[in-house]
Amino acid sequence: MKPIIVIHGGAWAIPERLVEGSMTGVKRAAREGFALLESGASAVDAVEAAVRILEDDPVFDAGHGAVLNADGDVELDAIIMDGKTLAAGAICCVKNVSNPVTLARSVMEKTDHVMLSGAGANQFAASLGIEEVSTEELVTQHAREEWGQYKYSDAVSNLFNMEAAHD
Amino acid sequence: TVGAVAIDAEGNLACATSTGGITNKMVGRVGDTPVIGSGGYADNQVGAVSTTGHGESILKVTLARLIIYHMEQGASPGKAADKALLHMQERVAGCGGAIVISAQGEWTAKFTTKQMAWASMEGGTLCYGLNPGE
Repeated sequence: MKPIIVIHGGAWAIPERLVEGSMTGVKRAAREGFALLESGASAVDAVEAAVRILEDDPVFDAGHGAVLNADGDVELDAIIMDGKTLAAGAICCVKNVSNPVTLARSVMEKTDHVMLSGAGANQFAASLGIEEVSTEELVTQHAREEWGQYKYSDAVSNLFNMEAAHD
Repeated sequence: TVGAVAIDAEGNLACATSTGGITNKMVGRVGDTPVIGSGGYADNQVGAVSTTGHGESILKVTLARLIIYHMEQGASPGKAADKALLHMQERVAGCGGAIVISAQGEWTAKFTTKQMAWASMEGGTLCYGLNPGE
């Protein structure tokens, strides 16, 4: 089988200031993920590595580059799934973790569960020795400014080209 | 939100999706990303999908699994993604996007939002796009 990898950096109305960085980031993740596949790595290894690259890039809203919730805090979600076995791992509302996708993979491979949330997921991360990072490290200055300016419903309609907000 | 789907030399498929949410979201709100069948799905017998967009809409139509369902019915990844995204727009007025690879190695990147940054690597070829039709 010929290896293939496809990457996305989010579907929304991308501000001009983020266009170049977004394209650079997805191309880099595709190249590096593909290099892994060519060297014989598994599809799971490749998608984890590619997503980690994007999580480490503050241009993207994931890991470093995350936005702030109503309390001015960061809550991160991630999932990974292995098509060979249908094994899946996910985490939600996790704080202070650089690479949520790797924590999700640990849920898949090191627990009997599919999803861990909030404090439990953070506790699991600590048990694995995953280093905590501060909220300040995960959030850009622009995300802070945006948090101060945005009204919630405006944010959703502007980003996704639609009128509805959350339920 | 970011995501990846891949097929390796053994023909195994995988997906991954990660997000930091939406600015000013309600504390404790969880969107589609970590929910199996919504933010992503992978099955060697059919394909792998990673989604992005308005989380509540994606959850309501279980977008990733819906795309896989259309592929199970014989649709190509492109047609399956188009059909599922149109369904989401018509039924719950939600916009989003998806990247898809089939078990046969066909792939696509589709979206109904203004833009989606995407890239793919197959053989020595890098493909990428940002605006509809690219």
